[in-house]
Amino acid sequence: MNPDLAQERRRATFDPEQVTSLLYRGPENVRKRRYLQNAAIQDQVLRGSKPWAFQSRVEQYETALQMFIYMMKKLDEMGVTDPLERMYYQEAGAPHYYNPMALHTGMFIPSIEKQGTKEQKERWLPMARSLQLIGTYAQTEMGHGTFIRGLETTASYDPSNQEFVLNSPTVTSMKFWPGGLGKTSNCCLVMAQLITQGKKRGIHLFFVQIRDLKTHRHMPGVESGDIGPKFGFNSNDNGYLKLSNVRIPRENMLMRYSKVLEDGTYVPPTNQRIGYGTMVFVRAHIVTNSARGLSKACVIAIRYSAVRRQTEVSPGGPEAQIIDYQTQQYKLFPLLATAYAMYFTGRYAEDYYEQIASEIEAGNLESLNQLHAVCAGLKAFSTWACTAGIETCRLCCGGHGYSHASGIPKLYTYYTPGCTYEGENNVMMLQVARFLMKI
Amino acid sequence: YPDIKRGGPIHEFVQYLGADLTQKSCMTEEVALGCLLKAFQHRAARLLSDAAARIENLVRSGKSRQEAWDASTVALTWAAKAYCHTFVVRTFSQIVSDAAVDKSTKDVLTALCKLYAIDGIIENLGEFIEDGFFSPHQVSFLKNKLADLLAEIRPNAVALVDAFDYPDKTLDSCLGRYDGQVYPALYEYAKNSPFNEQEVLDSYHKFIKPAQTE
Repeated sequence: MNPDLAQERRRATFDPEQVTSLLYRGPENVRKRRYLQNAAIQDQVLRGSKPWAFQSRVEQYETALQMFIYMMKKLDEMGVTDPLERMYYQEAGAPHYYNPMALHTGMFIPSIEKQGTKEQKERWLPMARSLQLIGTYAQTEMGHGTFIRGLETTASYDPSNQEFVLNSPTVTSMKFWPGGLGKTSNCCLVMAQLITQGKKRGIHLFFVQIRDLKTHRHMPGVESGDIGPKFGFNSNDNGYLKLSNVRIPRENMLMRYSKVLEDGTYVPPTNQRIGYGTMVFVRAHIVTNSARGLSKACVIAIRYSAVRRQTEVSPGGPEAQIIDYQTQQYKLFPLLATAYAMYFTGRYAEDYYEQIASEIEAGNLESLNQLHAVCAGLKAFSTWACTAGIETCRLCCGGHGYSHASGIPKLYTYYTPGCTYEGENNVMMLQVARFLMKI
Repeated sequence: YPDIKRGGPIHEFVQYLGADLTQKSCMTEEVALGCLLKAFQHRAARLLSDAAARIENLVRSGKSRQEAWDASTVALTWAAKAYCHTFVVRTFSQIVSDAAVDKSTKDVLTALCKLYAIDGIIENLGEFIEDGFFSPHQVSFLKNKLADLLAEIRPNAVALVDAFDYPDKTLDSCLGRYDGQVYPALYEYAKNSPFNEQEVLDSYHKFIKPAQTE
C-alpha cells in the first residue's frame, strides 16, 4: 500500500461503508453487488485478454462479444434477473467494453415488453431471451435524430395481402447508428412513418427481420453494415440499414397502443407520446450512468492526487501531495460533490420513472408529459456535467491523464455519447422549457 | 406559466416558480442549505419569468407565438438548465437530510451538498446577481464558505471516493488503483505495448536506416 494513501484512509472522519450503503440502497444490496463483482473478477474466462487499448477494433468487438455472451449465460445460470445486478457483474467482467448486445437487452426486449400485444410478447420474447432473435432499436436515421416526427422511413399498409411494405426512400432516411445493427443483430424494431388508407398516421414501431435466422445472411430487400470506427464504443458495431420494399406481416407492427385493422383502418393511441416510453426509460437511467462515469473519474483523479507529489512548498522541503494545492481541490472537490448529487438524483429519476410507469401500465397517462420532461432535462444536465467533469479529472492527472493507462480517455469516450444519444442535449432542454411554459 | 401566474394548481416540482421575485436572499455568513436552495429556486423562477416575458413582448410586437418561441430559445435553455440545477440541489439536500447515517457521516455529506450548491452559484454568478438577489456582501460569504469547504472536505476526499466502492478491475486504471502503486503499474502497462515485442522494429530498417545512409 502506498503510504500516502494509507495515511489518507487513517485520517478520514467518517465511515465510508455507511456512504456506500446509502449510495447502493442498503447493506444487503452492497453485499450482493460485491458478490457479483467478485464472481466476475475471479472468473478465469474473463481474465485472459490483452489490455483494451492495445487491441484492434475487430479484436475489441470479438472480445466484447465473447465476454458478454459468456456473461449473459453465466448470469442466467446464476438466476440473476435484476438488470442492475446484471450490470454490476458485467461492469466488473468487461469494464468499459460496450456490449454489442446492449440494445438487445436494454431497448429491443423492453420495447416488446412494453409496446407489444400479448401475442407478440409470447411469440418474440422467448426467442429473444434465448438469443435466437438478436435485436436492436432502429430509430435514428442518417439525416434525422431527435425530431422523431421528421423520420422518413415509411411503412405502407397493403390490405390486399395484409402486409406492410417498408422503404428507405432517400439516403438520409437510412437507419444509421443503432448499436449492434451492423453485424450482430438479425432483427430490429424499426421506427417508421405509418401510411394506411392513403394517409400518414405518424411514427410507429415495426418488428423487421433483417437476417436469416440460420445463415445470418441478409433478408431480401435489406442492406446493412457497420458504420466504421468512432470516438469510442468501438467494441460495438453501430450500423446502417437500407430497406427496399421489405414486406412484413400486419402482425409485426407493435400494436399494444395503436392498431391497424385488417382492412387498413387505423386506431390511434390514447396519447401520442406513449410510443416514446422506451426512450424515457433509457433517459431515466442515463442520470445514474452519468454519475457512475463521473465518480469513476473522480476516484482515479483523487487517489492519484494523493499519491502524486509535485514541487517543494518551501525551498529544500519535500514535494507536496498535489491534492494539498487549493487549485487542485477547487477542480476536484466540486466534481466529487457533483458525482454524489447525480447519483442521488439518478436514484430519484429511476424511482419516479417506476412510479409513473406503473400508472401508465394501469392506463393513467396524466403524468407522462411530466415524466418525459423531467427525464429529458436531467439526462441533458447530468451528461453535460459528466463529460465536462471527466475532462477536468483528466487535466488533474497531468500528463499521465492523457495516456490510456490512466483509464480516463476510455471513460470519456464511453460516457460522452450520452450528450447526443437519446436526444441531443439542447433539444432536451427546450423540451423542459416547453413543459414549464405549458404547465 | 400562465397557470403559475394565475396562482392555479400546479405540480410540486414547479410550485416554487410562482414565488415572489422581488424577494432578496436570506443568506448569512453561516451559509445555510435552505438559503442555498432558495437561491436556486429564485434563479430558476426569474429566468423562466424572463423567458416568458420575452416571448410575450415578441408576440405583442407582432410575431407569431412560434416565431417568438424560436427567437427565445437561448433564454428558454437558460431557464430549463436552471430548473434542472434546482432539481438536483433539492434532491441532493433531501436525500442527505433523510439519510439514516451517523452524525459524522451526515456532516461530511452535508459539506459536499453545500459545496455542490455554492460551486453552482459561483460558476453561474451572473444569473444570481443580475436582479440584485445576492448583495456583494453575501457573495463574499459564499466565496469564503467555498474555501472553507475545500479545506473541510480535504481529509475525507480519499474516503469519499473509496465509498463509491469500485474494484480496481472496474476502473481499469493505473492511476486510480486502491493500493496507490501507480508507478510500478504504469511501468507494467507500458511493457504491454506491441512496440516493445521486438528490440528493433522493422520500420527502423524500412525507413530510418535508409534515411541515415542517404
